[in-house]
Amino acid sequence: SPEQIRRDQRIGLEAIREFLQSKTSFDVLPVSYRVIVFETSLLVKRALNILLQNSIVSAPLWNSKTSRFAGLLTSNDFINVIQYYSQNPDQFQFIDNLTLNGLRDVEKAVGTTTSLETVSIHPFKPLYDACVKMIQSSARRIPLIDEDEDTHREIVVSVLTEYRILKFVSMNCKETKILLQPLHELNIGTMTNISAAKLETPVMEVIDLMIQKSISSVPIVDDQDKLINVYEAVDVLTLIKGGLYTDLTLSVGEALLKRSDDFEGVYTCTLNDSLFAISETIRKARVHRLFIVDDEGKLLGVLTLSDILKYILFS
Amino acid sequence: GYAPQSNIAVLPSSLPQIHRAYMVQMHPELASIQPITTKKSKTRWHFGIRSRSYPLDVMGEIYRALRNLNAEWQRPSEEELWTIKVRWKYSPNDIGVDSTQKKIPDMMKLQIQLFQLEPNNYLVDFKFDGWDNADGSEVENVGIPDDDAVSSFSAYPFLHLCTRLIMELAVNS
Amino acid sequence: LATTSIKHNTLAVACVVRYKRKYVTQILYAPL
Repeated sequence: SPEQIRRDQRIGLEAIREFLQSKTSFDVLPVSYRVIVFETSLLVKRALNILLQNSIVSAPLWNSKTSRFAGLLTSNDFINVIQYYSQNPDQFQFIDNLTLNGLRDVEKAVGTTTSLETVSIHPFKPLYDACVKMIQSSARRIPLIDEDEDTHREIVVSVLTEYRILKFVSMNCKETKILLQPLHELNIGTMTNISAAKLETPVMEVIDLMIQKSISSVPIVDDQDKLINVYEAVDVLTLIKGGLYTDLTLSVGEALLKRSDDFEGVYTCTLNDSLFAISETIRKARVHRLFIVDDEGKLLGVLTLSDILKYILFS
Repeated sequence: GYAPQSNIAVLPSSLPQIHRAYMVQMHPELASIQPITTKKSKTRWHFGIRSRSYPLDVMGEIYRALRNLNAEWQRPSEEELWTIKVRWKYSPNDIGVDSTQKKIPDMMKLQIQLFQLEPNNYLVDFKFDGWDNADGSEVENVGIPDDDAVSSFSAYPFLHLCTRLIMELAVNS
Repeated sequence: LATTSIKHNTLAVACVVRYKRKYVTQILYAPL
């Protein structure tokens, strides 16, 4: 009965919260894994190629002069560089020689809200605390920092993402099975003021939209508002690979042709779907958000991993 | 056993192959825009650095590089001619010196050893060998003795000094 | 220490470190 389903939903959420309290961020890490770190004196265009070469979209930075962790390189940094170039097209040489040290100045120059000092957390703190910190800082990833027992210097142990945490929950928390309430009863996700674009929209306009609304994806719809694709923040990495800024004049449909062939596609769901079904999808595939569509495929809204994490922790 | 029917799906038109077919059908000239190659040239890793020079030349190069970098080393013993025990002052301009003013050891110890892989093919191995205080006082190891707490060790200073030495060798050679 | 050949003026070095009961391959990319 709907009442039973609502009761189960509450029991399930409580159980997952307890699970997150009982585990540490360290528990999420595999027994063996790698951490790719960039020295801050590295050229931005080199760092971009290394990210693409290793199929990653972010990396911690290490300032060897101060021997300290210097924040995270993310797609936001590349978006700032693109915006700086579109505002200063004569500064190509400056951008070509830009090192990772210079990214904070570019961020200031384009006036994006200077990313708060990168939040981080100790690996042995409860996983629940890492989730709270990420939600509070609207970061989608959080570095795990410990200190060397001899020299007290920082160690970047790893970087946890919302996806990895939700996947860890879906694989280890059987209570996800009783989260059967349909999305339309949960008041979750963004259903109004969705900024969408058409395939013909210039990719620079889509990038500006991401900056203005602090979003990491823009749905692409056709003339009947049917969802046909999505432009994601990580797509800008392929747009400026090799330090070429000539492709900024492309339409977003053309820019999406540069996506690598192993892109798994955009995930959609309906308002009748449950968090159990979504959790099962996260367990099996690399899902970073789901677009909510109606029976004809028309765009209704978007459900991000942050929305799901926020609901689990605070609803 | 109640598993609700799920409508979760991958949007077919968002798959790269289908998107490409649609775009190229509309604008054939777009066939020239190529996707990012996913065939990553696998990064090939080697132990240490390799050299085909004469062993003594290799050792000479290493001593010269260590001297240029102001590192110090122990006089090698007869039976360990191919091992260099190095001490290297590592004192980055720490902005945030440890808040509790704990004494931070700043002399990193390394061992650099030459191995022969086969005739005319040598390998220079770098090994981290702990920390010393410059004034020679013992590093108070606050590590909790039990195994679990041991080894919260930051590799970055070691990796950083190795890059400095490798660059010095690369530049000199 | 593990290294890769120097490409585009960039050197990558790595070592496997034990962190508590897990094994971390720390990889550092630095410009020459």
